[in-house]
Amino acid sequence: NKKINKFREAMGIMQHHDAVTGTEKQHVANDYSRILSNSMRDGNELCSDNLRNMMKKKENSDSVEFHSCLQLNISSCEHTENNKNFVVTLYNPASQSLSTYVRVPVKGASYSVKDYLGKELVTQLVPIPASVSKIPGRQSLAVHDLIFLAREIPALGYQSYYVSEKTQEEEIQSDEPIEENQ
Amino acid sequence: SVLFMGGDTYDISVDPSGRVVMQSMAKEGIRMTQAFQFYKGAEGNNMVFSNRSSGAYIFRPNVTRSIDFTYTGKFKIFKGPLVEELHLTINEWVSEVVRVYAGEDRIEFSWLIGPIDVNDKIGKEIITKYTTNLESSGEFYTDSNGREMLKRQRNKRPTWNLHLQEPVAGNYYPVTTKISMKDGVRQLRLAVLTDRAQGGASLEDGEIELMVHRRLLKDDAFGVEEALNETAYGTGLVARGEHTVIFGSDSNEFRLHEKKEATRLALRPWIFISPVENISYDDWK
Repeated sequence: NKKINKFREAMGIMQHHDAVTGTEKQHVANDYSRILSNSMRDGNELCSDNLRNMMKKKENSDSVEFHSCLQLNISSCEHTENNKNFVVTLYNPASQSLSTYVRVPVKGASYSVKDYLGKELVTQLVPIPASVSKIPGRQSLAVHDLIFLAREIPALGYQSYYVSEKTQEEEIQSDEPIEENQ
Repeated sequence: SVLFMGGDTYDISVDPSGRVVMQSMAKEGIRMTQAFQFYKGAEGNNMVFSNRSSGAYIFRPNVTRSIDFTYTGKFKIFKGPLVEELHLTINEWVSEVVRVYAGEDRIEFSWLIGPIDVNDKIGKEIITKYTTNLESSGEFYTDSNGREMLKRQRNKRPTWNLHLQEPVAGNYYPVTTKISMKDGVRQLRLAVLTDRAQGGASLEDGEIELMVHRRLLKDDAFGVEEALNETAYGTGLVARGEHTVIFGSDSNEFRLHEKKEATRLALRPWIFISPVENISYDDWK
């Protein structure tokens, strides 16, 4: 509850008309950003703890970390750029199931994405525009966005996908067309 | 080089002045262009009303029409099984990615604005303008905090006879998630869904504009005593955001589609990444 309270306090402070409209002084606006980013960090820890609790195998679930990347909108995420294998877990906050395209920034040239049934998904790599690459303050080595379709994430539930970078030989072997997901 | 994109529903390309041009035969022949433009912010001594500066509290352009950017950029189109993308650069600090995803009946505009150039000592207010062949008869709709849609009429107020002092700003309204318009004769509708609250208006029939970023150089004397000139990393703030454009016949299923898309934009999944460097897929499964 302590972590959620920070969010509650943040939303309490930001009922003020200055916070809603942006007519506060610059240093106050910066402080609002600080309060919100701390709350997002705590919220991330809360969700990670809950996701870990929901995982089936207890013995090794403690070792699994869940990281949020709050700069996915400018194609920057150290965890997808610096790991050849990673799991993407999507938590759906809506009360209906949801299908959505997922975009994560990567450095590699070819990736395989599998769902929890072992089905390999159709993926696509799109170059990150030069204008995004030069945003002041963006520290990222990613050159592509990896895109795949996450189908039917359950309402108020989650879905995970195993992403692995293909080595050169794997890439050559796997040039048969991936069967289209029905 | 590839000049068109848009899957099998839209034909999207870029004209010589850098506007995105969209034709859609599959959609009752709706035509649309999207362009970035800007207003110059008014600067005054704030002593009398007519000398107010544009600032954090008020939007007050010192021109009655928005100004085109000079298109000095280029564009590239990427196509694949899941998404088709148009990467468009207008100039040093205005660019966007236009996306059409497979199986989704919408067009995504991912805009990137900033640092806004103020070397000419002129504050600027950047808009994106969607211009269509719809006859909207001076009416448009904006949502009220993501809930009901309120009807708006250009140069009018529902409860008193308006004598408009500010022809542009007086027609701007708050948009939390959605602004739309319809062609009553052809029974067609167009909606622009936003990923954050913005100011929006329809200053000409068939047009919708939304303000995406502002950088002003003079305080507007309403109390904050600071110009709206936000900076980061020692330069003007960069803003990146997303608009989703959907259109079709003015029907119940279209409104349901609008509502689902607005919810999807506002309540997206939270993405977590777990490095599993030494855990194979089978172990993980």
